[in-house]
Formats: sequence, structure tokens, C-alpha cells
Amino acid sequence: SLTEKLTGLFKDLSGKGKLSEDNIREASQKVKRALLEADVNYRVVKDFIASVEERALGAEVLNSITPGQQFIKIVHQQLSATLGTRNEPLRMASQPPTVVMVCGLQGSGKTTTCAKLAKSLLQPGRRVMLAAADVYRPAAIEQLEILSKQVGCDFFKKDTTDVVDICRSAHHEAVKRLTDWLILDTAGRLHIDQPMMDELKALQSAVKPHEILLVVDGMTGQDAVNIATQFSQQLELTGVVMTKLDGDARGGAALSLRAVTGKPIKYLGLGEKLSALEPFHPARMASRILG
Amino acid sequence: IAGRRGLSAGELGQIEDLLLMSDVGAAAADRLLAALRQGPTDRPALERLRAEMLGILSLNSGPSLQNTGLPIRPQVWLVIGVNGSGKTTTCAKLARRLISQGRRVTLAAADTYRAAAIEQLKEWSRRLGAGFVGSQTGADPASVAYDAVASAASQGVDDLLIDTAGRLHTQKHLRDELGKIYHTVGKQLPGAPHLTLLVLDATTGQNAVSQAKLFSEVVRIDGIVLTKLDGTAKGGIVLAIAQELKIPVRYAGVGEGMDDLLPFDAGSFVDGLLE
Ligand SMILES: Nc1nc2c(ncn2[C@@H]2O[C@H](COP(=O)(O)OP(=O)(O)OP(=O)(O)O)[C@@H](O)[C@H]2O)c(=O)[nH]1
Ligand SMILES: Nc1nc2c(ncn2[C@@H]2O[C@H](COP(=O)(O)OP(=O)(O)OP(=O)(O)O)[C@@H](O)[C@H]2O)c(=O)[nH]1
Ligand SMILES: [Mg+2]
Ligand SMILES: [Mg+2]
Repeated sequence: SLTEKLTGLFKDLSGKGKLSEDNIREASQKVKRALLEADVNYRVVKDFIASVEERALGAEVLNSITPGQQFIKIVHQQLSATLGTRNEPLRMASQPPTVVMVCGLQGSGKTTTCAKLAKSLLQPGRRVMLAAADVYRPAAIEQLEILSKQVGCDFFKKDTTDVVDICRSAHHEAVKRLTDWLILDTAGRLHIDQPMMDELKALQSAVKPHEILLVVDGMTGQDAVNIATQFSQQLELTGVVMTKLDGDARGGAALSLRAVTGKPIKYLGLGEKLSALEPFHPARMASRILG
Repeated sequence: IAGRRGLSAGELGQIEDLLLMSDVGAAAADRLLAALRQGPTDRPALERLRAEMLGILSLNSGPSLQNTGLPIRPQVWLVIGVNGSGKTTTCAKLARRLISQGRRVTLAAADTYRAAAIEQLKEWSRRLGAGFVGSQTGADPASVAYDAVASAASQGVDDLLIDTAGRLHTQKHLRDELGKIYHTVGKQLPGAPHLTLLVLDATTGQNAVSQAKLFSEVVRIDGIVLTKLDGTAKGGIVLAIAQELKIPVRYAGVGEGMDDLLPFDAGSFVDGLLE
């Protein structure tokens, strides 16, 4: 693990008296390598290492009797701090329904995440509605309808290819049924497919979601920066959900996403079951990324 | 840098960035840069880099669409991969390609787990005019595959494409399930599956190597389909997979329609990476 590598490195060095700048740079190269292997974007890595070195070259590490531990602590702290404060759940609007729009690339886990969110929000006395706004993928609407039955929440679909009409009508129905949460599942799309990005913009202005969540596959590599840049520039994102982190992907995209969007990672998808949704914990994610 | 032969440290750094941003990975990038530094400088550096990468990707031409030699019937394709990588859509695209060559194709829905998975493949078979074999959610996937091979053989179909459920390579019980599907198919038709394809999303980073490694422990992977190359991700991770596991890329997925599949062209792939 990185901690073992760094501890070993500092053990070799600390016997030779006070640490030098070169020692610090050698250690930060190890961190750089670990972050790249963890899929953190190479530019985000450069910025991160620069900020770590700046702190590490101060008295805090150089004058410490346990410089290795101090250095590792700085790296971990810096990473956790960048990943954001913990637990930013969905915020309820002042007037129901709170509208949550879920978007992202193809296959990232949006439909499953919508159902997981619905399940977690469906508490006694609360009414939740899932709306099927993916009119492209074969059996997408069936998929969400089956999931909403499993969750036990309301479901909305409309026989039209006009996605704005679907979401407006869903909102109308949600108001009628005194719904607390309306979750809009949208089709997967590329951030460079402008007509499809325009569809999301049209939805945003027509329905005015209180929350717009970008769903990103936890195994995403360097491309996370491109995805994050386009989605955050073109939409008023309020948060990110990272999925499929029940595998061995290190999840470095989290750092890239946070660095580019400045938005909180609100949840992690940790499995295919509808209960597999957890609030984001920055310190835990930092450990996972560092390996 | 394009026409230059020798490289300065700054230029090597630029090349390293180019490789890293394409998901080539730090270790594979190191190997490529070492080859560049040590290699002869009789040609421009980028040309040497291109040649080096092509060399890595040009693995012996294993079985593919056109050249399996013997007229095996049905030729059985097993399509595997992690969740959401594009397996079901790839099955449809492969079917489309085979049908356009005048072959009779059946699609088998062995994803008996995910909501509406069977319906999704069934809809594709309707659009394609392909045969369809499926059971229902909750059925045993190995049994569905077994029955599909039997029915395809008895109907004299040319190709049987078996779509499987998305599964994380780290889940032992799901790897075991995949192994069971693989061996059960072979029991019904010795030699089958003739082509097992790992569907890999081009946006995937270093985790793709772990996927290829762990799935290789339960099935022989004949090739990779690299999907979603119509996005901005470069899919450079296939270089490491080629080097470490000798698994070739056979097809590229370039969109969501049934025609959006291309035979993999290493030259244009490398050009796309280096632009
Ligand atoms: N292991 C695991 N699988 C997940 C997770 N989230 C979603 N999946 C699976 O990922 C696959 C894709 O999920 P979907 O919800 O269909 O993805 P999507 O973003 O709606 O896909 P499109 O609508 O086609 O863009 C399915 O097999 C899901 O069961 C997760 O957190 N862990
Ligand atoms: N842009 C693009 N989208 C693709 C490509 N291949 C598949 N997709 C999309 O990716 C999403 C997931 O595709 P599926 O075929 O359902 O993926 P899967 O691997 O079968 O998913 P699971 O069965 O849930 O594991 C769908 O929205 C597809 O349309 C591709 O080459 N390019
Ligand atoms: Mg979906
Ligand atoms: Mg599928």
C-alpha cells in the first residue's frame, strides 16, 4: 500500500538526520504514482502534488521527529479536504414536490440510482414518484416501472417522445398526488452530444429541478474531467453520485469530479440491490484512492 | 514534436501527459517512454511511438467473424463484462453485422437478473429480425444458455449470441456463475463458446486490467469489444491489457445504434490516441 511504501521510504531516510527537499520530492513522486494508478486525472494530480509539497516542505514535516507519519497525514488530510465535507444529503424544497433530475453518461447507473434514491426517501408519511424520461433505450421505461414496483413508490410514464412534456406532466401529476419527491430518470448521453445536452437544458428550464445529480461510474478514468466540465458548465448541478464502488476500482475520478465541479459527492452506489446506496464519506474515499 | 527525432525532457513530459490522459496508465507509459529514450533516433519520435504502440496491439489474429475456418454451426458467442459496459447493445450490433452477411442469427437472453434485461434484448431481436431465446427473470442463466445452444443447433442457425448479466469481476459467486454458463455451453456443444468477448467501456480507467485478469481466470477471453469510443475517452487501457494478458481488441463500439460497431483498427486507434 502507499502508506507502507511511504513508511518504508521515510525509515530509510530518517536515519540520516533531517529531511531534505529532495526527500520530500521523492515521497511526493510515490504519491503521484499512486494517484495516477487510482485514476485521478493527471492534471488534477499535478495540482494536488504541488499543494502537498508546499505544505510538506514546511517545518511541520522537516522538523518533525516522525516526518514519515507527518507527511502521510498531510496527504490524507489534503485529499479528504479536497473531497469535501461529509454528508450533504438531498435538500427538501420549501414547497413539494422536491424535484430531482438524474443525468449522466450511458450505462453509469442512473436508472438504478433513481430507484435507490426513491427507496431511501420513501419513509412513512412521504410520497415518492419516479418518472421515466428515457424514451430512447429499449425497455428503459419497463426497467424503471419494474424497479418502482420493487420500491413501492409511484411511477409516471407518458406515451410520447417529448421528454419535456413527460417531465412537465409528471410534475403536474406529482402535485396532484401531494408527492414529496419527484425523481426524473433521463437517458444516458455523451457530454459532447449537444442536442442531447440541450435536452437536459430544456428540462432544467421547464421543470426547474431543486437537485440535479450527475451519476458517474466509479471506474471512470481520465475522462471524468471532460464529463464533469461539460455537465457542470451546461447545467446547474447540485451534486454527484458515484456508482459501482463495490468493486476494486480505486475511485480517483471522485477527486477529478470535485476539483472540476466544486459540487459535493452526495452518494455512493455500492451494489445492484436497491438498498446499496450510502452517503459519501470523504475520509474513507481518501483512503480508498490512496490505496 | 511531430517531426523531431531526439526528445528533450520537456517533450518527453508532453508525450507522457498525452499517454496518461488517454488512460494508458503510468506503468505502460513508463515502458513506452523507456522504449522511446533507448530506441534508435533514425525516425521521428512520434513515428517510433506509434510503431511501438502498434506492435503492442498487433497480437496474433485469433478467431474473428470471418475466419473461424471450419463451418461450425452454430458459432457460439458469449458476451461478458461489468455492469453497464454495453453488452446487450453489442450483442445487437454483432447480430446486425452477421445478418448483413446473410447469416441466420439467434440472440439468447441469459441475463435473468436485471430488471427488463430480457425485454431489452427481445426488443433488439424484433428490430433485427433475429431469433430469440429467453426465459424469465430469476431463471438459471446456465440453463437458458444450455437450452439456447440446443435450440440453435436444432434450427440450423449460423450464429448464437449469448448476452449475460453485468457482473463485477470481484464478486466470486458471479465469476462462478459465469464459469458455469461457459462450461455448460461447452457440454451442450463441444468447443463452444467459440468466441468469448469481454465488453469494456472506453471510459474505464485502470480497473479494466483487473476486470480482464479476473474474468480470464474463469473463461478464455478471445477478444475485447471497446465501447463508447464515440465519446472523448481514448480507451488507452487496452495497451496494458494487450501487454499483460495478450488479449486483442476485436471491435469498437461507436454509438447506440445497431450499425455502430466497427472491426477494431489498431492504426486509427493509435492515431486517435496521439492526436
Ligand atoms: N455493482 C453495481 N452495479 C450497479 C450499481 N449501480 C448500477 N449498477 C448496475 O449497472 C448497470 C447499469 O445500470 P443502469 O441503472 O441501467 O444504468 P443507466 O445509467 O440508467 O444506463 P442508461 O440508461 O443506458 O444510460 C445495471 O446492471 C445495474 O444493475 C452499483 O452501485 N454497483
Ligand atoms: N455512446 C455509446 N453508447 C453505448 C455504446 N454501447 C452501448 N451504449 C449505451 O450504453 C448503455 C448501456 O448499454 P447496455 O447494452 O444496456 O449495457 P449492458 O452491459 O448490457 O448493461 P447491463 O446488462 O446492465 O450490465 C445504453 O444506454 C447503450 O445505448 C457505444 O458504443 N456508444
Ligand atoms: Mg437508464
Ligand atoms: Mg445487458
